[in-house]
Amino acid sequence: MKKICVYGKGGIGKSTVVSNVAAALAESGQKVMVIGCDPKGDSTRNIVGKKIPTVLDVLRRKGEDIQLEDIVFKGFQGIYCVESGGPEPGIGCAGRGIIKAIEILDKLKVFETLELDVLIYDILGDVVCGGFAMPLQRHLADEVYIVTTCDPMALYAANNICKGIKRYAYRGNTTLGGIIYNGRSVVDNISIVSEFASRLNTEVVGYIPMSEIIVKSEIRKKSVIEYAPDHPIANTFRELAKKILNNSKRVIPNPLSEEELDEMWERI
Amino acid sequence: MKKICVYGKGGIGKSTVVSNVAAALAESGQKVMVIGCDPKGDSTRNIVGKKIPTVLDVLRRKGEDIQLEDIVFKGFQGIYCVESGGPEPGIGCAGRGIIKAIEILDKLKVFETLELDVLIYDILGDVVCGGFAMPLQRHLADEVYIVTTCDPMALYAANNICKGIKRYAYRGNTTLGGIIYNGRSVVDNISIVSEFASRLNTEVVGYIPMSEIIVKSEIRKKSVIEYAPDHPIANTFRELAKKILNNSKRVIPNPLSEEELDEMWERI
Ligand SMILES: Nc1ncnc2c1ncn2[C@@H]1O[C@H](COP(=O)(O)OP(=O)(O)O)[C@@H](O)[C@H]1O
Ligand SMILES: Nc1ncnc2c1ncn2[C@@H]1O[C@H](COP(=O)(O)OP(=O)(O)O)[C@@H](O)[C@H]1O
Ligand code: SF4
Ligand SMILES: [Mg+2]
Ligand SMILES: [Mg+2]
Repeated sequence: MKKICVYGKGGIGKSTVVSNVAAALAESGQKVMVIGCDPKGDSTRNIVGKKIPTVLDVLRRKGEDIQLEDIVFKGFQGIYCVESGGPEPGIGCAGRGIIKAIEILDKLKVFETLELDVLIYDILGDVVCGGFAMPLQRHLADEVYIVTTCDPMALYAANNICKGIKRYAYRGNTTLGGIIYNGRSVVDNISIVSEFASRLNTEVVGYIPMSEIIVKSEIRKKSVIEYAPDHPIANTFRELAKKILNNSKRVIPNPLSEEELDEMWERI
Repeated sequence: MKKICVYGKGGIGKSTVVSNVAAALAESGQKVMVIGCDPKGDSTRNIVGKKIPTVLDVLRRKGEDIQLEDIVFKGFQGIYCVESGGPEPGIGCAGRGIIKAIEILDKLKVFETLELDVLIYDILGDVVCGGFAMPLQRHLADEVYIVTTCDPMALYAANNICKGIKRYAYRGNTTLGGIIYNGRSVVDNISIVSEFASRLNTEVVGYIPMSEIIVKSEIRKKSVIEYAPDHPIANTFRELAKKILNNSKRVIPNPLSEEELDEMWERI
């Protein structure tokens, strides 16, 4: 089973990438599960067609009686979907919520029962604290893909995620698979992101252009693959999915210093 | 002493608002301190003219020998500046780092020694977990101002911050002073933000238009008040500072439901 984490700042396009890559993989015959770890709980909305109940919400309601069918839902092309959810705002640790959710899936033997080919975690990367880095700490996945734009804040968050990966790489070999450049910001400058990737010792594995069809499919709560399978952007996601599935180039990233980041921003 | 927290999503304009409001207050004779609680540690850069050492960094280096002059720096018009800093990416709790920094300031009797008129905390609001809500939980301030744009993610974060305020309001009466609308996003629609504010039972206390002069002063590591005191935007910040200083309308917010937020976004 290939286990990957997709990290990135809030609103950067993680769920857009995850739902379309999952749809492309499922369409080509892979058995895929997506676990949304963003407290917003909307990672799998465009795969199932609606927001699903989160593990933490169901746990708060049903306690130990929780069953597999309470928290695992089937979406487009049979993709299995789970949302970890988060604590109520203001209390608890968002990161620990993710681990609690994973522990429940383990207890219910979800991973053994479903015989998955690919498992994808969609994780918020605004704050790389002990909480949100838990999936790295606990080696939940083998490789991480980071979604970014060329905005300073997005690159800053991506660099922090790399610091987190580097810190835990020795523990279980969770490494960086690559950078996914989402051209959805006001400034579109792939050369900045390519330079950022090569300084980290990795590469840009995919480029998603800013595109109307992504917003149109999202409004209908579908992936682009489902809503407009013949659109060029659907093929962009199919290529990205293939690249991720076959990627064997994984590195321990070499995060940039504050000064190096500052110097790059001045050129944007 | 008036104690306020300024919250908002990363990159939304918190430090721009805080450094200019602080400069306007100091210019009019108030004794002001700014405590940056963003792990990035750059809240006070445009007041001091450079990034200052953070409390957590100095604590890691000097331990218990830490002195007031190691962590409190004077900037424009005598504004006192402190940066709490954050843990290394991937470990520890970003929120607990803020509390640790405040405990050190208390131990060094910073607040008694400096006889401040206004104390402003600049706090990251992407994730409103137990960590980042600690300033609300520990009643570090009397009123909160939330900086937002009309982007869905920014409003979602602002709504979560309101859930955090509401949760702790009974403990010590930290309430919502108002919404500050920063027109810096691609979509500029003040009516959406005004509606959002009135649904929360509060109002928009300030509107900062998208403006070149903000970026120009930032590059020179100055506030607009210092770099271009006669510019209309400097007066915008002076008016906002006066409004905040004299504001007595504070409320316990009435956060929107997911459905209400979804409905508002569809109209953006
Ligand atoms: N390449 C793109 N072109 C146009 N819109 C995009 C693109 N990528 C993402 N978006 C839009 O940006 C918003 C945020 O994307 P989302 O995937 O939900 O981010 P995240 O999961 O990182 O929070 C969504 O409304 C999505 O439709
Ligand atoms: N009204 C505005 N017009 C133009 N640029 C702005 C405006 N507000 C903020 N900015 C720019 O946006 C960036 C982020 O602002 P900042 O105050 O650092 O955000 P935060 O402190 O919330 O992370 C800065 O580069 C700043 O110059
Ligand atoms: S570890 Fe992170 S997610 Fe957990 S409470 Fe602290 S800041 Fe929040
Ligand atoms: Mg998402
Ligand atoms: Mg800031």
